[in-house]
Amino acid sequence: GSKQGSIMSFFKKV
Amino acid sequence: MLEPRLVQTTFFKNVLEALSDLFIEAHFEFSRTGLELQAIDTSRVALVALVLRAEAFNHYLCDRGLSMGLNLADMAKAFRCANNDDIITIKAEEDWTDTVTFTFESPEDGEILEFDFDFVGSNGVPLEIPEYQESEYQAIVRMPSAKFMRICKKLSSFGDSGDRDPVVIISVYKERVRSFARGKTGTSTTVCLQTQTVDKPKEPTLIEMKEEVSLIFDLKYMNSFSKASTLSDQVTINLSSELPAVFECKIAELGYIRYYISPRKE
Repeated sequence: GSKQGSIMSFFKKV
Repeated sequence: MLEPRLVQTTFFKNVLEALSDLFIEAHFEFSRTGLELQAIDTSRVALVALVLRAEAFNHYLCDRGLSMGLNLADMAKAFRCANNDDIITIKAEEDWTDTVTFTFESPEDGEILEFDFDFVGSNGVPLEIPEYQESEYQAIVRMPSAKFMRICKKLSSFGDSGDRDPVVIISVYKERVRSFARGKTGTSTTVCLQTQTVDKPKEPTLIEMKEEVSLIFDLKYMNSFSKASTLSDQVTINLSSELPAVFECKIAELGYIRYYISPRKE
């Protein structure tokens, strides 16, 4: 499936 | 027709019970190679990733990929109605309507249960998750999951401070790991030392420390992970002040469940 970004960018946003 | 079939009802019951406390929706992806599940909690502090390769199932058939967001509480309720030895079939029509059907078939009772679930949003997942490098973490703790569960239970019984979410402070120093929670009227501390593998070769507690590290986590994330950790004998905790912590239990070389948790800043 298509991914919605990377886990590192997710945690950086938090 | 997409139709994965599997016989791991007990496993999924346990997974869903552990996850539905914390995560509302999850993204499920069934493919020829197996199942990948990801979910993020509503406060966007923790991400859970479950990977289970096809070989982990007694029976797994999936001709074409199937991915969808599903409500975990609804799924947990459905799985509670199923018998442990049921055969689960998952069906979605090829025209991609917005529902999926889970059928539980009990060969013994000659009974068939059917649940339709509407697709839901999956709250920003799936994400690309590269394999993590242990060398990037300041400390890595491995211990039996039963021990981890005991620690979480002790901390929970004391860690309710009333007005805010209870937290736990995990510190690694001098080859020991200390877990600390503050309650209304006192504190609870557990210290685990690295155990001699000769005494208990099957249940070692191993602490690899590059430098001392001390991090604060919401206790609810520990508790959810400790429930999920029943799927494996051992848990691994990777700690760093720079990266989200990784709480992992490997499932018999056939997959894993991982919680990526942001430590609290304060």
